[in-house]
Order: sequence, then C-alpha cells, then structure tokens
Amino acid sequence: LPDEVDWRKRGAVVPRVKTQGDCGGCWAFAATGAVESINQITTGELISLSEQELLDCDRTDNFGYIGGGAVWAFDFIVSNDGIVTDEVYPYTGNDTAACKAIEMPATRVVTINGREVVPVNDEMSLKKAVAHQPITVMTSAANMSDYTSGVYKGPCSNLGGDHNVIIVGYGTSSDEGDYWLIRNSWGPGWGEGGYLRLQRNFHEPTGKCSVAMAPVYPIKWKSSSDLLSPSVFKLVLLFAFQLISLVLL
Amino acid sequence: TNSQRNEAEMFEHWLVENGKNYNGLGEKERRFIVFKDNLKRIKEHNSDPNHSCQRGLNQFSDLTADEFRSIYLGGKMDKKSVSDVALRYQYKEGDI
Repeated sequence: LPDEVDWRKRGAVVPRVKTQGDCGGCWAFAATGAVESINQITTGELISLSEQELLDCDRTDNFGYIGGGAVWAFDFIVSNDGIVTDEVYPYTGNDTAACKAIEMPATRVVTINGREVVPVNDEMSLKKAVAHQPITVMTSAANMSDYTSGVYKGPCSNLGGDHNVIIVGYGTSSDEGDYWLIRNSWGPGWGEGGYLRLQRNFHEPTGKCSVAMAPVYPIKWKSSSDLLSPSVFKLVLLFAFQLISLVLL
Repeated sequence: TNSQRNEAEMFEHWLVENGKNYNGLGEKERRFIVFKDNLKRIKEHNSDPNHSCQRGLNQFSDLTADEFRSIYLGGKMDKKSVSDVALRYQYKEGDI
C-alpha cells in the first residue's frame, strides 16, 4: 500500500471545508463528502452535494439536526435515486426546514449503487480502503473542540464514537508518527484548515478515538452513461470519421 | 491583576472576531467564566512538551464540554449498521 495518500491532491475532495453550524448534522456532511469523492473518482466530476436534502428528507434512521449516521444516509441516497447538488438545495443551518420537493429527473443528481462496511477494528484494512477512496468513520471527538494543529493523540474514548467524519488520506510525520488525515465539518477555522491529523496504528484494534470501529463507504459503478462522457464521445466520433475516410479512400 | 485584564481583553477580542453577541441577562459574564476555563486548559496543554498537538481558541471557546457535546456531536451508530462487512478492502499480507 502507498505510504501516503491525500485525496485532496487528486482532486477528489471539495476544496471548501463545510460548516455544520450549531447543528448535530455531522452525519450528513460525512455522507455527502464520501459521495462527492466516489463520484469524482468514478466519473471525473467533482460536484458539491446537498447536506440539507439529507437533513430535511432522510427520516428513516436519521434525525436531522439531532443526529444520525452516514451509513443510513447512503441507504437513503440509494432509495431516493440520488442526491442533488448543494446549489439546488443549499444549506440553511435551520432545523425547522421541511423536505423540499425536488423534481429529481429535472435536476442534476448524483447516484450511488450501495454502501459497504470496511472490516471493523482493523486499521490495516482501513488503510487499504482509504487508499481506494475516502471513508466515513465515527470518532470520539468530545475533547477535540480546541484542536488547532499536530497529530492528535487524545484524550478520547477508544470504545465508541460520537462524531461522523471522513478519512481522506493518511501519512507519517517525521516527529509525530503515523496519522489519519480527517476532514471535519466545523469550518476552515477549526484545526488545520478544517482538517485533523489523528494518530494511526494505535495499539488497540478499535484505533485511536475509535476511528476503526465503524468505517463505511458508498459504492458507485461506472454506468453506461459515464462511458459516453463528452471526452469518450469525441474519441468515438473521431474514430468513426477516420474509419469512414479510410473506406472512402 | 494584569492576567485578569489580559483575559478580559482576549475575551473582548474573541467576541469581535467570532461575531458573538449575548442577549440573556448575565450571559456575557457566564460565558467569560467558561472562556477563562477553556483558556486555562489550552495554556496547560500547550505548555506540556509531551503533547504532540496544539490547542487554541476558536469558535467553540465559550462553550462547556457538555454544551459542545450536545450541540455538535450528532454521530450515531448501532452494531447492526456495521454488521454487514464487505471483504473488498480486507487487508492481506503483500497487498499493493
């Protein structure tokens, strides 16, 4: 596996760090972040998606601003036939908003095909997963409110998480050791520009701050419409013209 | 004392920087006490060379730990939701 991965450098992470505001909607931000990334990895397009649609409309196992989990948000996105962009359904920071009716076929929608769970309590499997795509995890973040920089090594619970975030990479610092690169949703003013580096290769299987206890990711297959993306279509057309000119000659 | 004056100045500066206003009676005084506790914790942490990470003031610096937890930590999970583990990313020796 690579020694270092940073999905931001590969253009698979929306550059603007989002802010959940006074809201327990971390699960929605983690879910959209992971879907934005797998969509970019699969189709080449980086599209910022709507957390507000999840917060307002996903009422199966999630509870809007009170809390939830990215795992159920992925199920909602599958059953909803996709999720719209945050331009179409912007974030309001308002928990009284009702689910807006969106004409799904008439607007830009990003779809996924399902979700899976990384083998739990296994940081090596989590590393392998992050080498393939950003992964949502639960972490124990109660003591991270005033984190500003460096590799976080606690204090925190290693027995259960309370905050949903996305791991977008990993690496090793020469003086601080191995770390997970985590994208948070507390705005760019928190941590290292909105990101946290959390101790990796912890001596307990749950990972530092329970990071390896609930790693979940969305799945997206290449669809036939993706195969006919504008660039592929141009190539096919060029090939057809060359074939015709050869026949005519 | 100088240190009390410094804390008060820091709090005023922090209020402006974070666009905070308190409407409730005595709320500003209550928040200042919490702010001072958080500031003390940050200073103690940062002065300990055994810590690898740094802590600092930010938008959460006027909240108690309980308030922070109840407002911002909404992550929920149950065992059932992570029971259907896939083997796609299971690590095997020699994986590249």
